[in-house]
Amino acid sequence: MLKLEKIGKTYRMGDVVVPVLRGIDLTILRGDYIAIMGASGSGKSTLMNILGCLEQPSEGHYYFDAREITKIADDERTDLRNYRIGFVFQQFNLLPRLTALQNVMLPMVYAGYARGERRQRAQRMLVDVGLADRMANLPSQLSGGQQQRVAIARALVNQPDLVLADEPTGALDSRTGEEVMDLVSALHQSGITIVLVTHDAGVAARTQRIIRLQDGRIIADGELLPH
Amino acid sequence: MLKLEKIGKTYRMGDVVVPVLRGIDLTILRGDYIAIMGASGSGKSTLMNILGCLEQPSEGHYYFDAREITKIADDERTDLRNYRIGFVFQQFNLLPRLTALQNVMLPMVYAGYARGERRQRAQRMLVDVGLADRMANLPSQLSGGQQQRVAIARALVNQPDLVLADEPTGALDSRTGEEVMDLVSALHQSGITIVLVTHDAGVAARTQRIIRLQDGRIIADGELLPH
Ligand SMILES: Nc1ncnc2c1ncn2[C@@H]1O[C@H](COP(=O)(O)OP(=O)(O)OP(=O)(O)O)[C@@H](O)[C@H]1O
Ligand SMILES: Nc1ncnc2c1ncn2[C@@H]1O[C@H](COP(=O)(O)OP(=O)(O)OP(=O)(O)O)[C@@H](O)[C@H]1O
Ligand SMILES: [Mg+2]
Ligand SMILES: [Mg+2]
Repeated sequence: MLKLEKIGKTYRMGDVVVPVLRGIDLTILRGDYIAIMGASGSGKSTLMNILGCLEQPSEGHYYFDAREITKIADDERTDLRNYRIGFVFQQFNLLPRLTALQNVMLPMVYAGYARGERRQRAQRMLVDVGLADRMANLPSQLSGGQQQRVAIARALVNQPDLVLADEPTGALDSRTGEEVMDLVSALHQSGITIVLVTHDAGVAARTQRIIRLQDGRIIADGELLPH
Repeated sequence: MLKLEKIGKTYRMGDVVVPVLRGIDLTILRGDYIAIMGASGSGKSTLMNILGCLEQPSEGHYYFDAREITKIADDERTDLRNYRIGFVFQQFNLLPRLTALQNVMLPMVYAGYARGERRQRAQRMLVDVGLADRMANLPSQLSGGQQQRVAIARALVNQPDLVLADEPTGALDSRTGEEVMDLVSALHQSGITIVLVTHDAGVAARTQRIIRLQDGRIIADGELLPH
């Protein structure tokens, strides 16, 4: 389904060249449930941005269902992002002038749902992340962990083929984090491909494959045995 | 040093009244090392904002070194914040157009350091949080955990009397988190009062007193025995 071949990413700051990802070879199959781990600054979010078609690599090839992403047109890449990928960013990215409910309804506009159905699906998702009585709040009226849960609800509500979640439980206490992971695992059971970045070994233990990054390279990629 | 008496905080949204903190009684002594824990939405950041003079309570009294904060003038409260409190926000709050180094130098402008000394202190603090080769980066050129470490460096560089850190290791892998906590504990040893919010039991175990919030009330407040 997704194939990264010799992917590299380098940033330039003035005349300094900063290599951030190097020699990344990675195949992700439909239905995979992956945790990406690694130290702060090791390149995890950069890798997620490339997977999510938000950034172009500096070298190498990225095939999304056999289409080479680096070669397709911008608007085709945008369609892919909007219709097929759900993204939870490391710093949430909610629209500040929309309520929790409106934020969660937004992705469904592209997906062809009728308005009444968008509202109902968004309400149910907010109930599922424990925010039934916060639907009318603006992001500035929500706690850190509540904003994160709205972002998760927004990424999942469309049931996209691929969910990319960058530290989805980072701002949550352990019990709320488990409730969110129950939701993510249930979505995985329904056939969705899930790639998470996490620092939390407990979250990683719920996935089926762990990929470790160090200084921009993959140093481990292993299946988790059922337990 | 700090005394909260019957502190309450209520938000109004249209005609809905949302009680967020209630009946908070809390005394914090100079040199205390406190972890505040509790579920997402339980009121931790709101309590920190009141302690840091960023928000006024709806009821009750807050005495900072015997001065009642609710009764002093706005500019006096602002001085207190700038000179005596170091704050790490849950969503970091760096100035986007300043480099890491400039962000860390900023609090020292108020504190009367000469420019050369400000630069050197800021550089050393950034080395201490592991960002020696990222000093010239803008926040947008830093990973999530790197931004968090710049915010921590900025809060500590002035050696304020009181440090309030809202989830200071939330975006960090465990090893980087431990390095940051070594720094925080060293500052505590030098006499600074530290109040952290954390979801991480390992971080809480390094402090000396744990306060638990539930639905806006303190349900536990206990000393940690040395171990
Ligand atoms: N401006 C506001 N208007 C209305 N409600 C608010 C406002 N700010 C915060 N709240 C509500 O106050 C409650 C407590 O928020 P707070 O940010 O203190 O929680 P927290 O314990 O820090 O949670 P987290 O662990 O998720 O960061 C939440 O339920 C939130 O929805
Ligand atoms: N626009 C940029 N210009 C220069 N360097 C950048 C830029 N964006 C990211 N970097 C650098 O790339 C490296 C990897 O960043 P990335 O955000 O992928 O790390 P990460 O593994 O997600 O870290 P964290 O766990 O802290 O979130 C970092 O060292 C960062 O400083
Ligand atoms: Mg990251
Ligand atoms: Mg909070």
